[in-house]
Amino acid sequence: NLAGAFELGDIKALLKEWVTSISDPMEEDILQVVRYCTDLIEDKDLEKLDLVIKYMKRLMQQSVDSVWNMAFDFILDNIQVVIQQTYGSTLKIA
Amino acid sequence: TSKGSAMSNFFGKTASRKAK
Repeated sequence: NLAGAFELGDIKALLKEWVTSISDPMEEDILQVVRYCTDLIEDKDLEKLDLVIKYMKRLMQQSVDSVWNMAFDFILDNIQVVIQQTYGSTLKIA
Repeated sequence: TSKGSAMSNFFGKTASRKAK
C-alpha cells in the first residue's frame, strides 16, 4: 500500500495531491512510489500497475516543473528494471 | 510527537494523518 491507501481511487487521489501540492518532490517520496509499484509487481497486479503508471505519466508530464518529468522518468526506469528481472520484458507505456 | 524523517515527506505525513 501507499501511505495507507489500497484502492486505486485512493492511490490516484494521493498521487494527484502529491504532484499538485509539491513543487520539489523529495527523494524519499519518489522511492516510496517505486517501492509501492515494486510491491504491485511482486503481487502480480500488473493491471493496477499499468493504470497507476499511466496516471502518473499524465500527472507528472502535465506539470510545468521539469523536476516532475525527471521524477517520472526515474520511477519508470526503476519499475522497468524490476519488471524485466521478473518477467523478462518491459511494460509498454503508450 | 517526534519529527522523524518519515514525518517530513509527503507520504510519511499522509500515512500518519490517516493513522489518527
